[in-house]
Amino acid sequence: LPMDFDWRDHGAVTPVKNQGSCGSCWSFSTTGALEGANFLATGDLVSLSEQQLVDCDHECDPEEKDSCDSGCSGGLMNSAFEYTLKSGGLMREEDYPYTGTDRGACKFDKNKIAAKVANFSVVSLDEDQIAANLVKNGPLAVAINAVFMQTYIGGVSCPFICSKRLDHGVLLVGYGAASYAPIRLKEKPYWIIKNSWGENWGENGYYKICRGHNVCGVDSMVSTVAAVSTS
Amino acid sequence: NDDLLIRQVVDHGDGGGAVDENSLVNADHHFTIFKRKFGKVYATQEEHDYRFSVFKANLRRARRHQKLDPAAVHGVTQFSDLTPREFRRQFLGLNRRLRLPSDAHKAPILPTND
Repeated sequence: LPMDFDWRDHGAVTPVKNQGSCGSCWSFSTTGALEGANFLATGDLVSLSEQQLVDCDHECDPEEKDSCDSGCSGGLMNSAFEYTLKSGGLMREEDYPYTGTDRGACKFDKNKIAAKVANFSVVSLDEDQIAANLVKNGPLAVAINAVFMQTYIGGVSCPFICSKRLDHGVLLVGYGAASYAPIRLKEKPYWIIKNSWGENWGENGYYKICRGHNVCGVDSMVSTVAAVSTS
Repeated sequence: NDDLLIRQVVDHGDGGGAVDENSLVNADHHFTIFKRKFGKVYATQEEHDYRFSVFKANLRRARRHQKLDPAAVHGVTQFSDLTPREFRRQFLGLNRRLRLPSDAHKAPILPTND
């Protein structure tokens, strides 16, 4: 594995998006992973529609039929991959633009599918495996506890105490070998995470969190997706 | 010692939104900057006063986060006038009741040496 890796340097990551005042983080995590996978499959970076997921994805937990993806009220990336697999794929952002509300009817047009899911998998809770899957398969959909993100401005977040109760969906796009952590007086490796709160949040829309201890549950729910070429 | 740790990581130039030991003393000034920077307008004086109280609570929270997370910089963000509950409701959205299917395909173990 390389010491440092960042899919932004390889053209697999679209610009930072903004979910607005809507609990649709899960849809941005899903599209980000499929955008990267589609780039690897086709060579084209295409921004995909979160609004399609918000409006049309009501995939439910197979064991709890009343727990379903539900637009601004929340969802889960793996359920969204399952929807995308079943529905045929996702449209382009420009063909189904984001509104940040979930009161609209589903306007999915099968004739305008831009990316298709071939398959998706969950990655084991092992940071080397997460890094290997990131490098091999593209950006990964991950869940995290976001309590420290409300006040985050920059640097590498490495809280001494952080709940592992997952409440936010984001996109893992890379990692770095070392960023100086003054309190620990040593270099600390970190993950690079794309968020969906606009470019004015964090480090130009990105969050850095230290690697090595499943901090804030970042290793707990990691998904990789593969795309089918539609061209 | 806490203050010493904070000084190691906080930008004392234009502030950049980071909290320091003076932030709470100058909370009204920071709130004015916050409103201008993020275009915040409140409909009534009551709403304004309530948001200011939330803002001050979040300054204290940012200081706590700074102590717990000294390698990062914590401070005023676009969410500084929201309670933690409002923040979770409006900007998070991972549905914890949904679980990974029991038959979820597990990614094959990849070689990581060399």
